[in-house]
Amino acid sequence: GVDCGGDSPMCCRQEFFVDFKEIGWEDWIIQPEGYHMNYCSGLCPLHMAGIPGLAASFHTAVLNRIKAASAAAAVDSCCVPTQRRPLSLLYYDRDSNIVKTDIPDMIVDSCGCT
Amino acid sequence: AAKSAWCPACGVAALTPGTQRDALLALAKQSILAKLRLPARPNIPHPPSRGALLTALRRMRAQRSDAAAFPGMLRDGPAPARSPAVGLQEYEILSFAESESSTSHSVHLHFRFSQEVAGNTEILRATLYLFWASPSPGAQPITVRLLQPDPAGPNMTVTSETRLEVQRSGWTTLDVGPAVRSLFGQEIPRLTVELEVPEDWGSPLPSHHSDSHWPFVVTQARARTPHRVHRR
Repeated sequence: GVDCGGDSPMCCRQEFFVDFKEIGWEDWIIQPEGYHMNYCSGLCPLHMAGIPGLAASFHTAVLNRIKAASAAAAVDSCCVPTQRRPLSLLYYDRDSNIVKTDIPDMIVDSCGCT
Repeated sequence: AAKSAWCPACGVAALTPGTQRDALLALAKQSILAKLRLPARPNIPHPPSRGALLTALRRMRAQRSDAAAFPGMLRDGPAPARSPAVGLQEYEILSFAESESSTSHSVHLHFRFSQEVAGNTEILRATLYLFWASPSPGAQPITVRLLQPDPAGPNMTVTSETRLEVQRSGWTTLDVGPAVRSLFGQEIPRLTVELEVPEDWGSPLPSHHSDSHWPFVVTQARARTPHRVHRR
């Protein structure tokens, strides 16, 4: 996957950090201090479809030929997460209990084109 | 796409950086509360002391390594899911006791559980941690009773009674899985425990609520698998 940073409008992972102190949540969330709510954005033109999902292989070559041949009917694909991981939280509930949980698939580690 | 006038992927006018950041912060709040099944951010009436919290977390970690070293040691409910079923969220809940003294040598402890977790999870395990500061040498008889509200009236009924022989100061654990499991179906899930110690012992509890030896319950729960309809 590609991290956004340069001027390219192509599909990339945009980093975005939510500081719990900034939003006034540091009193009930004990750990961590914030949440990496990264997201995917950018273009996925036809020749990028399946990138970087597909490994370089015969299938890739055939797929590229099909895409090139059907360039006239070009349809973009989508820029989506390709790798995610849980967000581990330690927090107080309204009964002052301490709850630890891992919320699955909350942090985007990399993006790619469908 | 702050640099260009429009969003390259969706083709609509790009938001100003400030508006975009506010929108993302609102989305982050909404997403975390939804995943924790919370209608709003909780307000904490009286958080436990840091000392009690650190001691309890340390005991939890020690217990987990014991469980790994002696898998047969804790007997309770279905086998713990070390590798959770795909995508099923697990919870560990640490509940500190609220005390209500009844006589000079016995006390009632109340452990409350939030409806958000109680209503959507299944219990894997629940353990009560008690610290004994034994005042005199020799084995001291202790009675631990689990109580639940009597549906027929205001009194409490005893659901289980355990007699311990405390030899020296230190922590003991008690399996309260079945009692907590039966609670999680109730409207106000609250576990009540009665501790009774010998007359000359004095109070069975540390002198202050913020003491790092305050009683607590550790509950391990897993989100219920959503009801799935399989089309054949």
